[in-house]
Amino acid sequence: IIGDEYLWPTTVPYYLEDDLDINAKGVIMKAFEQYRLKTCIDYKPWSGEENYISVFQGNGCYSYVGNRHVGKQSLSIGAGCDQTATIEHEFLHALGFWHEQSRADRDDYVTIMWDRIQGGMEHNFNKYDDTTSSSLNVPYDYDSMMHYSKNAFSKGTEPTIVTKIPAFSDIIGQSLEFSDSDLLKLNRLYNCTRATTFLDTCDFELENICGMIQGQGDKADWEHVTKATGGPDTDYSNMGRCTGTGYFMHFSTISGTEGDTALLESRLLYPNRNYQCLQFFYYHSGNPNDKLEIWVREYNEINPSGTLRMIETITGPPEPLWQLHHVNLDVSTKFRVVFKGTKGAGSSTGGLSLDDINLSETACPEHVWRIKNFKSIMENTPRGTAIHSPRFQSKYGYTFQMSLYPSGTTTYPEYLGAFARLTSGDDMIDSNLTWPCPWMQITMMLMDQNADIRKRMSNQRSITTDPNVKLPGSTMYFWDNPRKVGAQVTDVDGTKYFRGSGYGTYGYLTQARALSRDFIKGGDAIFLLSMEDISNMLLSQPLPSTTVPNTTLPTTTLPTTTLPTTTVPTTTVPTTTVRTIPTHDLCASVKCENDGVCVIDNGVKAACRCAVGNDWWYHGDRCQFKSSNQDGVVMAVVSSVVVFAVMVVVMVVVTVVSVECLKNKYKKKMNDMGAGITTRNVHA
Amino acid sequence: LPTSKVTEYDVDGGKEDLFEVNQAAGLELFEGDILYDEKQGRNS
Repeated sequence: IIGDEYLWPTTVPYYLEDDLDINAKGVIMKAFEQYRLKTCIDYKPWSGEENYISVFQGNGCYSYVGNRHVGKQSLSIGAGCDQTATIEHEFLHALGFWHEQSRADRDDYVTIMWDRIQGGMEHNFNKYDDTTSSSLNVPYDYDSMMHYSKNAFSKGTEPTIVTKIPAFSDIIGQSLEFSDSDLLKLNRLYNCTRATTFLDTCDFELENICGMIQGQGDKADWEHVTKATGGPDTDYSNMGRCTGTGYFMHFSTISGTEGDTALLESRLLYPNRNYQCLQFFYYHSGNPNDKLEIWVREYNEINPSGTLRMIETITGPPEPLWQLHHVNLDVSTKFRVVFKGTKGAGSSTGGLSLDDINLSETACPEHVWRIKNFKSIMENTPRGTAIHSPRFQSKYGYTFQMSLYPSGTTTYPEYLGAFARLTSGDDMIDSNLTWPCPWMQITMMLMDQNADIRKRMSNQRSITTDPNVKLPGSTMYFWDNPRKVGAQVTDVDGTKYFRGSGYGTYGYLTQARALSRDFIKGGDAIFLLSMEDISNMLLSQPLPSTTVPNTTLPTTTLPTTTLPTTTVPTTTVPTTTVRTIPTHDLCASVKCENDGVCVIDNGVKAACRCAVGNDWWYHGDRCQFKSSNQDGVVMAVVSSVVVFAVMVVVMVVVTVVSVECLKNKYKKKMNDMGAGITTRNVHA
Repeated sequence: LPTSKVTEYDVDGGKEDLFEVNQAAGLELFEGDILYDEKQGRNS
């Protein structure tokens, strides 16, 4: 939308209303992280700014377009909207974006089939001329997450939007993640020069190797190659698809002596947060005793030349495979990442290789489920049959797994289905955990394996273990101990364990989409899985004046929850602590109305700061009165009329009085003269 | 799986995208998911 007035500051204040679903709150945080990784748009909890986005659970997913300067601007994330792509879509609206197919030039790229649109829904296919909407010199984008799907508002089964290039017919509307063009437009609109949490990416395609340097004091160097003796035969970025490209870094351990090291150091990096995730692909074709270590070289005033600190040793035997690794860093000063290869004892026929390095200030995914020959599995798994990931143990002790329908189900034959389940783990650990499992968010991400993390359009879905949900038609809890509510199954190695019920979707991703982009690379698909405790989302977001951590909290009873298919009676939810205001707080006795917030004035007096908008404001000691610019105009007009009327009356009175006085004066004078006046022509 | 005991719950309930979610909710928003302020917005 054209107009600077519609822009937000690049750090957008938000307030998550209490009525939001807990899973939705967690997904909103994930969507914010994507913005931070790929754009300069950041989000911060509302701290009293004049305008902010209030995210609430309405009856659907919707937003205004652009900053409307109304103070509290609503954005709804209702039931069924708790997907990262949906939330990113709504926030793109709020940041000032219309739908892609409403561009002024859309008729050059798609044909709107007006006769197939549901009656009365034609308004959904508006377009805006280039005085209202700018495409910011970015070509029409079929991949945009702001594009309708081909059957949008169709009254039948035939598409309402036909792409002029048929290959894009099934691409439009498949909101996965920001497309390259979405990001280009957003970054242009907000004059972004750098993303908030992105630090570096390198696929080693250029000879400058992204500014990396060979370390000092080592015995050997990493080489910039397209293939290496002993493997790999290709890089990971291009998998050898393009002649003359496809470089990676290789440290050969064929020659040399035991203990020889080779350091590859990144360029200087400047962190904003004190945690980072290093992700890279690693190919080990050397001796099992060869090893790769991740170090950081940290710089500060005491050590201007930098101090090395070891982070992690990458272990594991040689394997003819590019393996995905994640390493958590915790750096807070200027630093370099150092890849240290060491030749171990024994002979080697290969070495260590690195490719597709990404460094960002984000949390690393915890678990990787790599499915080899995924296309073959999609083609050969019977429809309606699930495959299961290994069991993964989270840092909280709970064990979980993902179930996948590679060929879809009878109802959704064109999709992949994805479900998360709790499983039994170590008996001793499980017995010490809280059941039903409370408020753990499990995220299942099919990784787009593009070399650059910013260009990935990965598909992710999250579900949260609500401890109050019951199994359909049962009095038992859905997320209770799988030993109690699960079924015993046998693992491929013969181990028996219990598997709980699945929570997820049969419409995770279309199979056609799974075959596109880089979801499958070298034949393999990679799912990134994590479990995070989001029970903190049960707490209300602090209001600007009442941010009081570590205070005494009262207990509150939450509403009960049951699945729609369940008919069992509802039960009371375990009590939950929520934020409150301490009794000594001066604001405790002050109630500000109409979204006003209480502040402590000069540390001694509670006062209400009232909500204001573009042309209205609340006032009064409790913000109980509302005024607007229109009120002012009316007041001004009324005042003018009254003043004018009073002046007219005053003037009339003065005139009348003056005339009367003069009349009386001359009358008296004539009476004093005793006769009338004889007039004559004095000039004749 | 012994389906009598282990079930699957589809959080989407068959709805594929946000426009379907909004239509299922009976919403008739501007362009499917846009809130429109007559005073400040443009004439559709």
